[in-house]
Amino acid sequence: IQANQLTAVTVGDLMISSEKVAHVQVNNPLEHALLVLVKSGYSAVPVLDPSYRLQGTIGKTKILNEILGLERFEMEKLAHMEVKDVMNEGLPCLKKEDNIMGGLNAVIDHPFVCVVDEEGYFDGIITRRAILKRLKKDIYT
Amino acid sequence: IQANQLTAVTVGDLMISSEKVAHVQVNNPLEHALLVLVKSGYSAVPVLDPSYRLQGTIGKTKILNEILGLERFEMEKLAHMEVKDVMNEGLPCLKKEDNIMGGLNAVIDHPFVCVVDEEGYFDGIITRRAILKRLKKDIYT
Ligand SMILES: Nc1ncnc2c1ncn2[C@@H]1O[C@@H]2COP(=O)(O)O[C@H]3[C@@H](O)[C@H](n4cnc5c(N)ncnc54)O[C@@H]3COP(=O)(O)O[C@H]2[C@H]1O
Ligand SMILES: Nc1ncnc2c1ncn2[C@@H]1O[C@@H]2COP(=O)(O)O[C@H]3[C@@H](O)[C@H](n4cnc5c(N)ncnc54)O[C@@H]3COP(=O)(O)O[C@H]2[C@H]1O
Repeated sequence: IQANQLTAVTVGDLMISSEKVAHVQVNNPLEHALLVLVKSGYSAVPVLDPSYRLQGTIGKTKILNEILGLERFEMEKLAHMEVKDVMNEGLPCLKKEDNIMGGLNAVIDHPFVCVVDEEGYFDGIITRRAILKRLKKDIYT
Repeated sequence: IQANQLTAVTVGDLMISSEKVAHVQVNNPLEHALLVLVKSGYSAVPVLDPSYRLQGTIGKTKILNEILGLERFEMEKLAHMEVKDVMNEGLPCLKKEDNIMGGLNAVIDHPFVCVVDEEGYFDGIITRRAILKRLKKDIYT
């Protein structure tokens, strides 16, 4: 791969912009979060606060793990827990201006990576699909 | 990307071999399948029959969608349904001997793709992570 062809591409060029990204709020009950995840079809989504700053991510795996009791999935627990009790925090983030090579590095271990500005406001997400499509295009040209 | 460097790489070189792949059986109750998925941490896994032929894939999204009633997730339904009633069928597959470019094409729309032999026996899976790692290695050399 000619790394120099890709150095002109930024994270901002390939990201899915925030208005198109399904998300939940830190204070939502887990029940609501699981509903959003099942209805949107996504396995995990970003978690924002009311001012649209990024707080973490949450997925079905984590939620189901929380309610797995010795005998059954204790669905009733979902009404009493909040997203912030269970969400994944401290994940790597990118900026819009970053080079796409940073995006490639980040998605090796994460299906998607959040993009934020200097103040922590949520700008969008970079997905493995977007990176793979771009790399394929690069190979065939 | 120099396509000619990658043409020597096969699906078999990068796949996760069947013995390392978590899977469920066509006849398992959905309850067992959901447990395997939550405990393994994987969002979806292959579905095999008793002779280890590939039958499809199944994921948390599909299972949770099946039991989502008007008011709540009807967990009791899981004991009465089987994997084969709900699994995804007809997904694209690859062979060990295929070129890795076929793998890249296939993972653009699928987090993983199953690898089978001519008789349909399950050989392993190709994941986005494996493809991305290989492409990154290619860029930096
Ligand atoms: N509604 C849909 N329409 C078409 N294809 C769909 C789809 N939902 C899922 N897929 C396909 O399945 C892949 C895995 O989705 P998953 O939800 O596990 O994992 C997703 C999800 O956790 C997150 N994601 C993607 N788009 C999102 C969005 N608009 N809002 C929130 N999260 C999103 O990023 C991860 C990676 O996404 P990526 O596109 O690389 O990969 C997606 C995509 O190829
Ligand atoms: N136990 C673990 N240890 C380390 N990292 C983990 C992990 N579980 C998940 N991940 C990370 O999360 C990504 C998405 O996993 P997911 O389970 O949604 O989606 C997975 C899962 O559906 C399937 N898969 C991967 N390995 C599997 C295995 N050994 N058995 C069964 N299915 C597997 O292929 C999809 C894509 O896998 P990929 O490796 O590209 O991408 C994985 C990997 O980067």
